[in-house]
Amino acid sequence: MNIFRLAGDMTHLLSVLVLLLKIHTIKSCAGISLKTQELYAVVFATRYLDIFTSYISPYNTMMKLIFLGSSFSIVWYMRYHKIVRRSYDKDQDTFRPYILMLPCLILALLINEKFTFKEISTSFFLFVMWTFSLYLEAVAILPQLVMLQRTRNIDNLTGQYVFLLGAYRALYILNWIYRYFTEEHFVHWITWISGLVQTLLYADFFYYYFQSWKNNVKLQLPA
Amino acid sequence: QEQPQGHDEL
Repeated sequence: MNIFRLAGDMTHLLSVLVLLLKIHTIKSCAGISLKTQELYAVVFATRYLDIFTSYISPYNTMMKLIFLGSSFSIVWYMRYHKIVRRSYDKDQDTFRPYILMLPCLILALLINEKFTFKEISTSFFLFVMWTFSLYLEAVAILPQLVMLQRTRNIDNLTGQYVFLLGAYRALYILNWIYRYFTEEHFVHWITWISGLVQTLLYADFFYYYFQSWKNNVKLQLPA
Repeated sequence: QEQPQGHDEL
């Protein structure tokens, strides 16, 4: 465990807790994209399939449970909670998740030189699910960014949520660089690319977020 | 089984 990864995990944890707290306290999900939240639930579900089979550490298991629990409860609140669901603006949240999920699944099936199709085993299945969840995580924020562009108003909790989410992945990239030089541990080149794509997707948001913070004005995204 | 994202990473 290095400081970049710990900071990344804490930032990630903070982002989901900020969102959950917002929805729970003000009983509103205005400006939040349900599609993005559902995609994140899928990301965690497909990445933590081995939560009961491969035990790493109490920290690892606890964080996995928290991420699974928080992402699914956010989806539950936005879909079924009688008060929260009324504030969900579905005709602003029109991004079709399948146009993100299908390419990620195809990419996950195509790019794993480790396996050929003849060895359809559980580890093949798990590996495909891991890579699928990595790619999906890189693009899962798109529906939310599209919705922010559309609604143009962005309350500061949602802004903080997106900012923390982007910051966590940037910290993870620093973690991969750190591990590459210190532990002779390297992640798959595909992981680098999906992590970079994910961080770059946030780049323009970061720019506007920083501008609004510097000029102390409300965050406005250009149309 | 090496994971695409470090085996001990979230």
